[in-house]
Amino acid sequence: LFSFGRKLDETFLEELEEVLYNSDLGPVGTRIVEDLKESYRKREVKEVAEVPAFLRRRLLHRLAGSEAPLVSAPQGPTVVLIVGVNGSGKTTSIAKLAAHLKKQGKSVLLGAGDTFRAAAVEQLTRWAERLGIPIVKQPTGADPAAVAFDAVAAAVARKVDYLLLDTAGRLHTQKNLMAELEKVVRVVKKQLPDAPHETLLVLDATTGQNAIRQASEFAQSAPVTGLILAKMDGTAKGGAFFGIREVLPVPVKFLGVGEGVEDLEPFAVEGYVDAILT
Amino acid sequence: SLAGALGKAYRAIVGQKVLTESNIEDGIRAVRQALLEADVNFQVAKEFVADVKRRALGLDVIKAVEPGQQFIKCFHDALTDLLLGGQAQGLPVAPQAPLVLMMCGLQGSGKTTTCAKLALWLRKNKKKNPLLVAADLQRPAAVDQLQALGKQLNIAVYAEPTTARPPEVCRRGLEHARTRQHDVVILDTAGRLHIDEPLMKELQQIHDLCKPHGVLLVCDSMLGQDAVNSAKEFHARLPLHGLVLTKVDGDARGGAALSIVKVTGRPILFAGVGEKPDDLEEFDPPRMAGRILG
Ligand SMILES: Nc1nc2c(ncn2[C@@H]2O[C@H](COP(=O)(O)OP(=O)(O)OP(=O)(O)O)[C@@H](O)[C@H]2O)c(=O)[nH]1
Ligand SMILES: Nc1nc2c(ncn2[C@@H]2O[C@H](COP(=O)(O)OP(=O)(O)OP(=O)(O)O)[C@@H](O)[C@H]2O)c(=O)[nH]1
Ligand SMILES: [Mg+2]
Ligand SMILES: [Mg+2]
Repeated sequence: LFSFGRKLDETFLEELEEVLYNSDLGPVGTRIVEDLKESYRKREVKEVAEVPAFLRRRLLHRLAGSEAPLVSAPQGPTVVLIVGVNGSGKTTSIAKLAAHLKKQGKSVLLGAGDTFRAAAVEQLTRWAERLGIPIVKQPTGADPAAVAFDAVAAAVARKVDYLLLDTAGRLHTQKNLMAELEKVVRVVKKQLPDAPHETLLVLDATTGQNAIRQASEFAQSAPVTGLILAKMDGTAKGGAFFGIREVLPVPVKFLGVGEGVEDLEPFAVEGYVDAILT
Repeated sequence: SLAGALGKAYRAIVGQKVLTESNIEDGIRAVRQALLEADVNFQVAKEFVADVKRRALGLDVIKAVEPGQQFIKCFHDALTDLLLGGQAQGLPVAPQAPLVLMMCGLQGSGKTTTCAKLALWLRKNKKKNPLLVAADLQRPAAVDQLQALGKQLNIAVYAEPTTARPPEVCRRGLEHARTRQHDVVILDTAGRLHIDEPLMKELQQIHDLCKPHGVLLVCDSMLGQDAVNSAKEFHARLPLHGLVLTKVDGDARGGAALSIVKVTGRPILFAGVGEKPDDLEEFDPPRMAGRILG
C-alpha cells in the first residue's frame, strides 16, 4: 500500500479505506481517510510516504488515555465484576486474571455468578482447582444475585484482596437479562457501597460494529470501568474499539491472547495501533 | 436507514423511464454504505453492488412502484438469492445410517449449544435417534457441558475422560452409535483459531477417521471483517457442507453471513436464535437480507 513513489490518488485512498475497514474500524476508518484527504488538500501531507506517520498520529490520538491498570480498592476487597455477551471469553479471562493476581502475591476469591448455562459453574470450578484459588458457588439454577451476595460476604470475611465475579453471557437485546445484571450490581453495592470497584466488559476481538452497541448497552446496566479484548491472538485486530471509544471512553485493561492461563497481557496502545497498520 | 437514504437519492428517478448509470449512482453508494455498516466484507460488498448495478441498469421504472422501493427490492432480491445459495439441499442424507455431522468453528461461536439444539431438532422434526459425541477434550468442563445438555434433553452423549484424543473419541463414538442403533451422530469439536496449525490438522484427522457426511461451520452473527479469513481457512481445510449462524437473536446486522456464504459458496442451513435447546430455526434468507440492508 505504501510502496515507494506511489501517488496519493483516489485509488490509494480507497485501498487505505479498505485496509482500515478490514481491521473493523468501520465509519471511523472512513473519517480518518476524509481527514487525510483534507490534510492533503491543505498540503499538510504532501505524499504517500508521509501517510503512515499521519495515520499513526491520528490513531494514537484517538486512543489517548485508553491504557490503565486494574484498580485497587483503598481498603477491603476489590470487587471486579466481569460482564459481556455470550462466548466472548469472560470465564477464561477471569481464570487468567486470577492467576495474574496470584502471581503478584494477591489473595483472590472467585464467584461463580453464571448460574444459568450448562456446566458454567463446573467450568470456573475446574479453573479454581487448577489455580488453587477458593471459589464461592451455588448449583446451576440458583439466583445469580444470591451468589453475588455470598461472594461479597465471603470476600469481606476472608479479607481477600480481589473478588472476581463471573456472570452469565447475555445479549444486550435481552431486557430481562440486562435487568438481572442491574440487580447483581445493586446487591453488590448494597453490601459494599464502592463495589463493584471495577466492571470489565469482555469483548471478542472478532466482533464487528455490534461491539459498539454492546459497549453502550452494557454501560447502561452496569458501571463499566474497563474492557478486556479477548481472542487478540487470532487474525482479528479488534478495531471496533475505535468506535467504542466514541460512546464509552473507558480503558482496555487487558488483552486475551490465547486459551491458556498465562495468555493475558496488559493493553499497550502502540503495539495495538502498529498491528492495525501492518 | 437505507430506505431513508434511498428515498432522498431517488428524486433523480422520479419522472425517469429507465434506471441509468447516473440516476442510480447515489443509490448505489447508499447501499454500499449500508452493507459496510452491516459488517459485510469490503470486497464482497464491492462485487455484490457492481453485480446488482448490472442487473438494475436498463430496468424500466415501474410506474406503480416508488423508484426507491423498486431499487431496494432489486438489492433485497439479489441478497436473498445469494444467501439462499444451495439451501434447497438442506442437511446431507447418509446412504446408510448413521448420518455423521461434524461441528467446527472459532472459540465461543456456539458449537456445543448448537450440537444439542440440532440433535433435538432432528429428533422432533426428522424422528431421528441422535448421539452427541463430546470431542472437545481441552476446554475445562466442555464434556460436562454437553453431558448436562444431553441429560436435560434426554439425548444420549458419548464421552471419554479428557486424557483421550479427539480423533479416537470420535471414532469410538461412531462405533458406539452403531451398537446402540443411533441414526445420527453429531461430533462436537473444540473451538480453534484457523491459524492454529496443530489444531486445524487435528480437525482434518477427525474428518479422515470418521468421514462425516456433513461438516457444519458454526459462525457468530456478530463477526466483523475477520469472518472471511477464518471461513476461507476452514473451507480450504475441510469440505464444508453448510453453515450455522448463531446469536441471531442479537441486534448485529449480520453482514458477516453474506461474506461467509460468498467465500465458501456454502449455504446457511440454520440460525441459532437463543440459548434454549429449541432456539434453532431453519435459516430465513429474505429476513436476513432485510436485516443486513438495515
Ligand atoms: N484463542 C483464544 N481463545 C479464547 C480467549 N479467551 C477465551 N477464549 C476461548 O473462547 C471460548 C469461550 O470462552 P469462555 O471463557 O467460556 O467465554 P464466556 O464469555 O465465559 O462464555 P459464556 O459464559 O458462555 O457467555 C473458550 O473456548 C475459550 O478457551 C483468547 O484470548 N484467545
Ligand atoms: N443468545 C444466544 N446465545 C447463544 C446462541 N448459541 C449459543 N449461545 C451461547 O453462546 C455461548 C457460547 O456457546 P457454546 O456452545 O459454549 O460455544 P462453543 O462454540 O461450543 O464454545 P467453545 O467450545 O469454547 O469454542 C453460551 O453462553 C451459549 O449459551 C444463540 O443462538 N443465541
Ligand atoms: Mg462463562
Ligand atoms: Mg464448545
